[in-house]
Amino acid sequence: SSSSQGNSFLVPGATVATILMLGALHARRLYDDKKVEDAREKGLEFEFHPDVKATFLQLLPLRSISRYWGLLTSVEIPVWLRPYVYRAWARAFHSNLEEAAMPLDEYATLRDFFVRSLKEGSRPIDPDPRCLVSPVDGIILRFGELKAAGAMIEQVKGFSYSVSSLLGANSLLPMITEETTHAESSELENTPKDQSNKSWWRVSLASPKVWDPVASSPMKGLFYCVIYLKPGDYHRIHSPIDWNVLVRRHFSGRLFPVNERATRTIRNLYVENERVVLEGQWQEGFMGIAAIGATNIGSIELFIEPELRTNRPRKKFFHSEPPEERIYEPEGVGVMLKKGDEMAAFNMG
Amino acid sequence: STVVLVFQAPVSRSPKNQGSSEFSFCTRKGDRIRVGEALGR
Repeated sequence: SSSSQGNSFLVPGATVATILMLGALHARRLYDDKKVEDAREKGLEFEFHPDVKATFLQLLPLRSISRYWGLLTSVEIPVWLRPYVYRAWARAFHSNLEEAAMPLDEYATLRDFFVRSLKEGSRPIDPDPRCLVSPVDGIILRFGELKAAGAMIEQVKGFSYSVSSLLGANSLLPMITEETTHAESSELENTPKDQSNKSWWRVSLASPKVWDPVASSPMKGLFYCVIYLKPGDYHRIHSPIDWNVLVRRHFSGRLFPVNERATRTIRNLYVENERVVLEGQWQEGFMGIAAIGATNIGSIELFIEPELRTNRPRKKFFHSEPPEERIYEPEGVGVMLKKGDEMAAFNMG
Repeated sequence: STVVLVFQAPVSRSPKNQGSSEFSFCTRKGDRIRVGEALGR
């Protein structure tokens, strides 16, 4: 009889333990955030500096921990307890419960609650056809134009990662050639009245019909934007513009945390981590979106490819393992998405 | 978790037609943003 009594305490016991653990983690996070915020207000930007904690993290079985976390959050919560658990979550991670599409007691598990959809109209899409909208809720970490050959994105001051390693070696990414870059920079420096030299002038002489900087349609630049989602944010990913998704690439990788601290202590964080990359074309050219997982949010689900599973157990971890790639049919057309369409979601574990 | 967007967009390199149709971000580093809000035009 004692074992059966133990069983009846299992679920509430596990739930209380989870909440206590979350509370402790959150308190520590608040303290760290406060320190970073103070530094930021002073205009300080932390530089890249690996430390012992980051080295220790590399030794931990983070994928297994993440999957265990997913199992834990998949435990069905008694109906009467659900509102308390989700309100506690919302209070801890500043989620807006008013926007949840369903009543709280209809989310059977924390995982279901985490990937909740929102009430109709909660996220109006900017109607301007020339406007590119944010695919997620979050904080803008970095954005800009990629100019130099071997386009690099700054992870944090003092360390950058290459876009081609993030998107994959056979990405559809248009190459930024030295010539283009040179031509661009020379053009900026040399107004049309300065005809003396530079490869730009040579190009226009050699093939005046190909390129006339004054009359031709605008050139294309390559831009990037990095958005961080906090645990309490809405975790569904929407289409930023009307585009055709041509290819999906799944990198089975590490699951380091991706918080502010990790970005300045773990090298190549986004290239190391498990991620799903979608690439295709929009009216202005190339479009690529990388959804990068983390320890607590290791799963990336694609609504355009429901059968894809990420964060699967693997026998060995080969760093240079090529990504698993899928070309969407019909080839060259792929899956058409409209601006604002739901296309993917992050989930726990 | 994190999302990285990489995309092509018009830029205008010629001083003469600067600004006519070049893409520019309308957000700032550290801004909070939500699904559907403008990132750039």
